[in-house]
Amino acid sequence: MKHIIAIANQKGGVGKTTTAVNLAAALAATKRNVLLIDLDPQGNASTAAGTPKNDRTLFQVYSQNLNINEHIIKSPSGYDVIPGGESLIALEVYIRNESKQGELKKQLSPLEYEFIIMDTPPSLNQLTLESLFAATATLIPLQCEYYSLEGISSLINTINTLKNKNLTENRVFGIIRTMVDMRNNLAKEVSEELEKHFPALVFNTLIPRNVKLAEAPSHGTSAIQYMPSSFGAKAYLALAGELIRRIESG
Amino acid sequence: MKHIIAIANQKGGVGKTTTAVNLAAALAATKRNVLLIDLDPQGNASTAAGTPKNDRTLFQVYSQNLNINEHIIKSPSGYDVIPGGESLIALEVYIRNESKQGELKKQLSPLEYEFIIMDTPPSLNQLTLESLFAATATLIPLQCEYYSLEGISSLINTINTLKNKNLTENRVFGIIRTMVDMRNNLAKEVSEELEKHFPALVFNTLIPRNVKLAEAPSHGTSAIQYMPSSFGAKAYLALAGELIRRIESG
Ligand SMILES: Nc1ncnc2c1ncn2[C@@H]1O[C@H](COP(=O)(O)OP(=O)(O)OP(=O)(O)O)[C@@H](O)[C@H]1O
Ligand SMILES: Nc1ncnc2c1ncn2[C@@H]1O[C@H](COP(=O)(O)OP(=O)(O)OP(=O)(O)O)[C@@H](O)[C@H]1O
Ligand SMILES: [Mg+2]
Ligand SMILES: [Mg+2]
Repeated sequence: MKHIIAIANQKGGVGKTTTAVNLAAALAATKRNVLLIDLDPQGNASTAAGTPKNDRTLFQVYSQNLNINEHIIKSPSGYDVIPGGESLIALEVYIRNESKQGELKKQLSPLEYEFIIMDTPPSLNQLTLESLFAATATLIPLQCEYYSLEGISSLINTINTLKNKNLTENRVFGIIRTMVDMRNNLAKEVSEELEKHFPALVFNTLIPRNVKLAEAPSHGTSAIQYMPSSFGAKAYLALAGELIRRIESG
Repeated sequence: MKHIIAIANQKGGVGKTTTAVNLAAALAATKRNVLLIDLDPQGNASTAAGTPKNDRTLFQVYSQNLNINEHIIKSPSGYDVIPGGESLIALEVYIRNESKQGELKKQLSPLEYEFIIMDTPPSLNQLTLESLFAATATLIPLQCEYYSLEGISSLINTINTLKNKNLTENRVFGIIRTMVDMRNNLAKEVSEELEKHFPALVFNTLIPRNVKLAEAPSHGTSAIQYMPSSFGAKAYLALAGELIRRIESG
């Protein structure tokens, strides 16, 4: 069974890239076959995976009909990567002008991975939409702050609309609370709101604010490799465990 | 002299909205005539300004040739606002399809404000580009973290390209260090890198991480109104002072 997971939230800076990279590393650490795809022109996930941002992004796969396998690189963190980079800006225009929506879903179907994790940019643009078409499940990282609550229903509505039009098997699979500092009341209040409104979706694993998670990318690696004993690394290992349990119990 | 200031950075969650709203409130507190424009479909700045997100966004001004003055609302925080909202997603498509780039610059030229502050979404899309065309100066909020350094040169290059093609009088006027926690080494290292690479651009005022800045939007106001004695509010008052000094000394 192949799980294609989009990490998405149009709110910026909520921990999408940090979640994509550390989840990929945690799943790879449990001997699973994992591919990380960087769909953000910023290329932050590529940096954290230790693979240079380069011009062999998905843009060539779409525009020159190249085989997606030629763009897969082995990362030093035990999982495979398709890097991102600035040429993804051209890909966004290309998908729109050539009506290539849904191409990523086709390209991923022959690939043999147990998990494919897609990092997306902070916007519901063509690149994020491609990942929502291709995904079998979406995880929504969310900071427990006021602005974050505002954007979440429009993302959930977008996914449900695609699903109702039979364009995708995707569904909102979970909401991940990130950068949580339970000492402050705002985080507690927002967290309680989330549990009230989305009881079945909110994962139990809380990702704490932990500077080791922010330091790891400057070493071109995940916190799991950089500092496995840190609270951040342990939280993402626990998240991988909860994800697998929730998948297995359907 | 009218100052039209874009608050921009395609990296998400770096404090663009928090800077736009608190800078507008701080400048209004010094009896200056200020307009805040929310160009983000998320509408976070509208929420923090205490004005409901509504459908009278700039989309009507562009598509129905309405007068921009009809869309200006008085906020409870002492400055005027043009709210954002989901219809800005349609505006982005409209600008591209109808080649309406540069329209905002025209619409703003008859307005009589000393400061016009524009909050932008986390991407270099048509909405952000409109603000970069219209602006006379751009402030770049930046978290002192590793990923933030990666995106900054592509933003600076975009602004310099527009300026060299005589499309705008805009220039990168300053880099604002936000959510700074000087207890952690990563922030110190990144901050020193910034001072080394951009010595003339980095503002001296540091905005500290302060939970009052994150709480204020849930009360529909800026930290300056919500908790004027807080470190966050004081930092933004200091920022307004440094901005005015730098403008006056040319
Ligand atoms: N749990 C955490 N503890 C401390 N720092 C974190 C944590 N998660 C993420 N960060 C840091 O916070 C910043 C934002 O996180 P990240 O870049 O992963 O968010 P994002 O949603 O991918 O942002 P964008 O919207 O720009 O894509 C980064 O500098 C990252 O290193
Ligand atoms: N100095 C600060 N101290 C504490 N919290 C802050 C500070 N500045 C911003 N925040 C909080 O951090 C989060 C991100 O800030 P904000 O939304 O202003 O960033 P942004 O760049 O506008 O994000 P986006 O890219 O989504 O537009 C918000 O929840 C905000 O309340
Ligand atoms: Mg990211
Ligand atoms: Mg914002």
